[in-house]
Amino acid sequence: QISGRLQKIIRNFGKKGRLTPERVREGLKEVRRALIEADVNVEVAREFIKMVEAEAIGEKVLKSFTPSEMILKIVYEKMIELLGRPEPLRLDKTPSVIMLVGLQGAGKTTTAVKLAGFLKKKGRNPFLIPADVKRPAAFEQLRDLAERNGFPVFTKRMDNAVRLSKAALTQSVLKRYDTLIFDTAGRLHIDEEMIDEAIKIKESVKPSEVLLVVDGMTGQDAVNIAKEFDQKIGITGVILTKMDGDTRGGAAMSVRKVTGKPIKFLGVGEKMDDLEEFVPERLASRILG
Amino acid sequence: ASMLRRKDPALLEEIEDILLSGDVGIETTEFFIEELKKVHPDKYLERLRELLVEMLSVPHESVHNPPVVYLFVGVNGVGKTTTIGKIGLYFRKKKKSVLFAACDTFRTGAQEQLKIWADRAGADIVSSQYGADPSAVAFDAFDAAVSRGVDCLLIDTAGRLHTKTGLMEEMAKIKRTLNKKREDLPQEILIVIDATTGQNAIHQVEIFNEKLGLTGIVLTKMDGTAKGGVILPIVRRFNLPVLFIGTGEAPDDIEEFNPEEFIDALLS
Ligand SMILES: Nc1nc2c(ncn2[C@@H]2O[C@H](COP(=O)(O)OP(=O)(O)OP(=O)(O)O)[C@@H](O)[C@H]2O)c(=O)[nH]1
Ligand SMILES: Nc1nc2c(ncn2[C@@H]2O[C@H](COP(=O)(O)OP(=O)(O)OP(=O)(O)O)[C@@H](O)[C@H]2O)c(=O)[nH]1
Ligand SMILES: [Mg+2]
Ligand SMILES: [Mg+2]
Repeated sequence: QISGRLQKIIRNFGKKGRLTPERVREGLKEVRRALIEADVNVEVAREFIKMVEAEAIGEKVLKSFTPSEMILKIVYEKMIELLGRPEPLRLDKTPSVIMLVGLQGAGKTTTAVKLAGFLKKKGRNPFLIPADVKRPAAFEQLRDLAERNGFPVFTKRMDNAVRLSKAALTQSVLKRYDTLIFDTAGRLHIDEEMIDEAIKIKESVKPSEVLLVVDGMTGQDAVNIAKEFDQKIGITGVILTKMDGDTRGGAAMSVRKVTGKPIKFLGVGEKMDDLEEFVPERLASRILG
Repeated sequence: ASMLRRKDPALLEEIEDILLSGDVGIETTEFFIEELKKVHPDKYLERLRELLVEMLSVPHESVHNPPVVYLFVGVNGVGKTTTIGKIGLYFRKKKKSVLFAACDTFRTGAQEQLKIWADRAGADIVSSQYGADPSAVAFDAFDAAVSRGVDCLLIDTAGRLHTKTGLMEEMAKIKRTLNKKREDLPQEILIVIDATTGQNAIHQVEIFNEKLGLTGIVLTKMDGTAKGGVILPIVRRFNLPVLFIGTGEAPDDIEEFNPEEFIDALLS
């Protein structure tokens, strides 16, 4: 499943003669570089390689007939372990609330509507709430996208996202929707005022899922973004978007490592069906190139 | 002679970490580290700054015949529409007349979004219906720019991943359409890059440049914690000038690129 660069690097381990712990360490430095090139955070890559090294310099590997194959297997398995098992959406309450947060332009609004489609296919009755009162035409974007796909959307215009969220909650209880999806404004993890708004929305609507939407091409900064959103607001899961391109997606590893929260979905296009459930093996192969 | 041979591996490693953490990438970081090994450790930071300034100083041809047509391109969500609004206002403050062309006829809400920015910038706007051919809108916008005697025409396009050949061909057609109108058009083709982007930005520039021939870069979202260091391998490889930096979501959150300030932030 892993072709190309990483296999080449690891095959090279055994080439210069007997494999020693020192030779393995040298070779793993190359693996670390490949991870950084795949946008895995420098620190996360360092710690990951330490974990791999602990096992890769063991007697079992060094004395085996195919040590480089074993090391490749260790890297792949440790990556899958780190990325975590897939976990379903928590939809235990009625109504269940999902709140999307993340940086500007990550893909929240598009993902909100994709989630509505996903839930409808599962026999649920979702309601979309445009709680972004900041971005020009944000309301029109969500409303039009929702209506085009036949999903109900909260259409009352208000200039305060917290009050809007409360009003939407009231209306949805009356109309018996079983899943509420709150789309929020893009915000920086260092913008105190906007982080405060997100916290207040969360306190008002009590979501069972707060999903951090992260652009799949995010680089080293993924660690800062994820850590701040999780510590300040508290997230329950992650959605990686724009994975239909050729980004390696190392940000996935960084986000998962630093928050411990599950990756739930991958956005793989601009259309409503373009939402995939997270499969660790596939993402591991992609990051490892 | 023995002075030159002295290295400070700990300091080199610290510098390497700063550069890599800033998204400069393995290859370009290694280039800098190798260059630093050629000087005395006391001179590392000074030499690094020199190299960075040198690398980021790319000349830019900024004299064009009006109307100057700026075609904004880039992948999804990087800040193209917002940047056009801000640059429109920037030009208006310089007493230029500005026209916007809403050539993103695909994404929901795109035209409404650009219209709001046109009002903020004091610019006129040419748009069509959702689903119209973007090349046709560009064609009409240029005619309008000429007939209204406008100084600058800023064209918004739909976000598109560089890996989608159909969409890249649509973009090439927008360019060809303008080029057929007048052979110097569009005078500027600017790729908008999000500062939080990692090494994938290099592929983005590679493909957009191959397909269209880019004339410059706008780097957005520099108000976050990302350093935007990926522009170093980009500038090094494609020799493109960074023209503007986006520093927020408000109309005046745009600045002309200043290499020294960028480098200060990168090394801080
Ligand atoms: N190719 C691709 N494009 C996507 C994906 N998800 C979203 N997009 C596009 O990315 C751009 C930004 O998406 P939005 O949904 O507006 O992002 P947002 O997070 O709501 O943005 P803000 O509200 O401004 O923070 C749009 O052009 C979307 O069509 C994806 O999985 N793949
Ligand atoms: N913090 C910050 N946000 C920005 C900046 N530039 C744009 N944004 C935000 O990023 C989000 C996306 O901006 P858009 O202008 O819609 O991006 P786009 O490239 O036109 O997106 P598509 O047309 O969907 O591909 C919006 O929420 C903007 O307000 C910037 O410099 N700083
Ligand atoms: Mg949005
Ligand atoms: Mg746009």
